Amino acid sequence: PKQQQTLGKFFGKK
Amino acid sequence: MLEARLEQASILKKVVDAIKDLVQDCNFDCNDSGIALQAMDNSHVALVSMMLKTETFSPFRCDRNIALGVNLTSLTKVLRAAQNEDILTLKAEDAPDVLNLVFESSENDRISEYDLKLMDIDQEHLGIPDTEYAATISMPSAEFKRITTDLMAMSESVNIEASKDGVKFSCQGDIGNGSITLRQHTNVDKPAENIEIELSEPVSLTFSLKYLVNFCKASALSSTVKICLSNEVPLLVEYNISASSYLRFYLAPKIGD
Repeated sequence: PKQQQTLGKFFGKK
Repeated sequence: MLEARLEQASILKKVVDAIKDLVQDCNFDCNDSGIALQAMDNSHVALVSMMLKTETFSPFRCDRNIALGVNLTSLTKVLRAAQNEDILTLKAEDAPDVLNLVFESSENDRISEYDLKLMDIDQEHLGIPDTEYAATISMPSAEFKRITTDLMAMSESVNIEASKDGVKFSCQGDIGNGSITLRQHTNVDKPAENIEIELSEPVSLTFSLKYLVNFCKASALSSTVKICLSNEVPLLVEYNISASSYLRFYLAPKIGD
């Protein structure tokens, strides 16, 4: 099944 | 200090209504370009990004960077006291303990004044890269709300597929399957009903419907919504507020199989 990703994987911390 | 006057309290009421179930405590970051907010939900799957530009206010004054740490449940309680048509003024000192809200009726001489206690919120900010999305869909916000609500009755997830044939929202659930396909559509008499699809390459992505349904609470802000997709990156759902102000939601995809 597909896994829910989190945003941290795509957007870096400022 | 901050002094920002909104002609209609309904703008702030609708923004807070749209995000309060997604995020609880957040900073309203005020500076000379306006009032911004960026906050993730607890699971770090969805992100709210609001920008109220100075043009949305009249007048707007903020000479220093001021962070207003607000509990949205508390702010909702205060905003309930404002009528939609009231003029709303936000005021705060440079290092404020409270946010002062004044609601004025243009029809009678009523003036309501509230002080909302602020809190220190240590919030991490994410850098959102500028993305050239492979597919951008503009459509009536009510239509997007209906699609997400209808599909949520069937399944937890929706697959959004954009191709030259249109945009297909589909789901598989325990009771069966469902799909809705939209094609480019122009209504000369009612331009708000238009569906525009810009596509540079085909996209297929899966998202949790629970979050999309939540984003649609912002439908009261704008009759149209913009949905931006690229393979393997978070989806962007954008509602325009007024002038160049906006409320954006980002949602991380479900990946795998």
